[in-house]
Amino acid sequence: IDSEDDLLQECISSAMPKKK
Amino acid sequence: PTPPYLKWAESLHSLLDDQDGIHLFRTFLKQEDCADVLDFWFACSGFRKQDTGEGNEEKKLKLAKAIYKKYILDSNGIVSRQIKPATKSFIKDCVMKLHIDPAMFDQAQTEIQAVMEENTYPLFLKSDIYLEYT
Repeated sequence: IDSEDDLLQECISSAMPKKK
Repeated sequence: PTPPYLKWAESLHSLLDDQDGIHLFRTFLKQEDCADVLDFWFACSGFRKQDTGEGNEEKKLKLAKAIYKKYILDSNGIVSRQIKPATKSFIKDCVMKLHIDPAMFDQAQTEIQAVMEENTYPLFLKSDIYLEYT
């Protein structure tokens, strides 16, 4: 089970641009 | 071609569209003790992009609660202080009534973005961190 912090981190990372 | 760091000075969006730019901006915000503002902005974008597939509802609810708890619930937090009370009650209502919508953080994100555009972004462009980098 994901902890809330992991979930939040995953969400933040998913919104970041990928390396060009 | 224009070097990336010159593009960063064109608009907040050009800065937030570049990994190195985000990294440097975050380092600056951390110094100013307000990195949460940037994390919140990305959390809102990430939340909107969450998979809309069935069976994901529980995860979205958990995530909405986590964002609410970390950035909005504490009224002394750097993010919470810069969001309008009406916007905060709207989000609180959504979470309490389990009414989870991909756009529920949009207004809060817009408000936080305006704060960055008027305040931290221009300061960043004048900061030692940015000038040394360039």
